[in-house]
Amino acid sequence: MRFDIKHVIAVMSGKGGVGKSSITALLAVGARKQGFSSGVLDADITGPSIPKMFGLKKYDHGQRFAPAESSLGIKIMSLNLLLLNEDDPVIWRGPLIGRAVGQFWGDVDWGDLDYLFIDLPPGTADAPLTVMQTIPLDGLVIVSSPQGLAVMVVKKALKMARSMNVPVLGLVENMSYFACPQCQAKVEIFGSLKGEKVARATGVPYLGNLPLDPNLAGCCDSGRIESYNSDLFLKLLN
Amino acid sequence: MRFDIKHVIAVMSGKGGVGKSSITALLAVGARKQGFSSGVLDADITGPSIPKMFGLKKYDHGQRFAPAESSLGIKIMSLNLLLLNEDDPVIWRGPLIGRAVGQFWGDVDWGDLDYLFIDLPPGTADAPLTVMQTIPLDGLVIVSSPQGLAVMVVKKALKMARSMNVPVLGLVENMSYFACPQCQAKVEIFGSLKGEKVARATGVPYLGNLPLDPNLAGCCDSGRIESYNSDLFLKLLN
Ligand SMILES: Nc1ncnc2c1ncn2[C@@H]1O[C@H](COP(=O)(O)OP(=O)(O)O)[C@@H](O)[C@H]1O
Ligand SMILES: Nc1ncnc2c1ncn2[C@@H]1O[C@H](COP(=O)(O)OP(=O)(O)O)[C@@H](O)[C@H]1O
Ligand SMILES: [Zn+2]
Repeated sequence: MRFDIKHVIAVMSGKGGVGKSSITALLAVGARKQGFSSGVLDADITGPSIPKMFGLKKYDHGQRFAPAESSLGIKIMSLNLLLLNEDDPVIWRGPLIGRAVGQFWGDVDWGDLDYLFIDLPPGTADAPLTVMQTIPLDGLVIVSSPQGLAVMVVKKALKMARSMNVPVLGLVENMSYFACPQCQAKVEIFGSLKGEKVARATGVPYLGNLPLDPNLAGCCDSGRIESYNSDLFLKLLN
Repeated sequence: MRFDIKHVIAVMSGKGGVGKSSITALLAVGARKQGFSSGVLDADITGPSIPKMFGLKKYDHGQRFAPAESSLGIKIMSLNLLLLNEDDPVIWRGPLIGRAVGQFWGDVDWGDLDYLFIDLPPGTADAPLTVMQTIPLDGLVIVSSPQGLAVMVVKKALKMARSMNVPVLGLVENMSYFACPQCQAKVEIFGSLKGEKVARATGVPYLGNLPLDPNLAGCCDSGRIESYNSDLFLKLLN
């Protein structure tokens, strides 16, 4: 390896739309705000949403294949940064996806980093498989939401991690409830919280939960994820 | 073809978690309640959630490879019905996924059906590609949510459909707002509605929107999607 990356953590969620990419971004931002150097490798090849969260568009990576940099100095590499238009579809079959992920790890000039977070695509197909087989991971963070369906797919992700001998560092439950801005009523839109129970039943550290927060959705949509404060990274660190 | 399937409609979403599987299930239920025979082919091989929504577990498909049947008589085929445990991960690479989808279309004994709905996995990789290349589709329904990210991936899905010459029958915007059960305040948690604007800008019929409804999440989790009433199928029919 040409450079030194101290910790590599992959973020996985068996099921799409539970907020996995947002959590990956918040972890990288949290690490940066604690004074660590951090980066994000967006391995969600056919649904890359990381660059948009950081307000990054197409850029010129130059000869050295350098990653893009966010305003706080977080290094980011994603297929969406290399497309002509961010809404061009990536119609790739499995083997091409595996190869692109390998290149993001091996060919990008990341430089020395304290933390590199890898945003895995939902499910348990090519990209998660390639990442777990080829990249030396410290471990995985699994993101779930209270939906019964998501708990089932979290268990699929846990079983995959176990079969690939990758440690699971923690479980985060996202979109866990909504607090009405008018009358402060707390509504569990996607059902009662299950994260703590699933974490205890599977022996995985529970990193806590995040509510449904229009502010977070707003920051993601407007490319300002770095202005959203979250203590998630600190919880992972401990 | 050994049997007669009058209409085949694939449901796609470019991004996971926007409610694509729930919408596919609601369309099949809507068709059934209008007196049509209907079925669901769950092509979301590594994240199959359709059987759970209908309360179906592992069953014996017998020699003829017959699909499972819901309480209303909707025919359903999904990889999760063939797994030993519903929380076993399917760790398959692209080519295997493409082949499984082909077998669900060619080898399952669907019988005569008025409508077959195909639940595509999120993204634009193997399964959507195989389905659009090998199955004679009437067209696609695209599901989005107000999140800016989802609109970007909807445009990716639209471009893919156009490049494969598959007509787009309609756009549904899901999780569009939340009405507080206490004080009736309407909160657009994922941002302002964009579906109608995107539909107009891309020339796709707008099929309307669905609010965030804890009832729908509850029906999905408890396997009772058939008891949730929605006029979505009627809007598609017109
Ligand atoms: N706790 C939350 N509250 C409100 N919106 C959220 C929350 N977590 C994620 N989102 C929004 O939901 C959308 C989906 O999140 P994303 O991180 O892309 O999910 P995934 O990577 O699991 O598909 C994003 O637009 C994001 O802004
Ligand atoms: N309008 C809605 N209101 C509340 N919950 C919803 C709504 N649409 C979908 N859900 C829930 O969100 C979860 C994700 O939906 P799903 O259909 O599996 O999404 P996708 O197929 O796009 O990944 C399911 O548990 C479902 O119950
Ligand atoms: Zn209220």
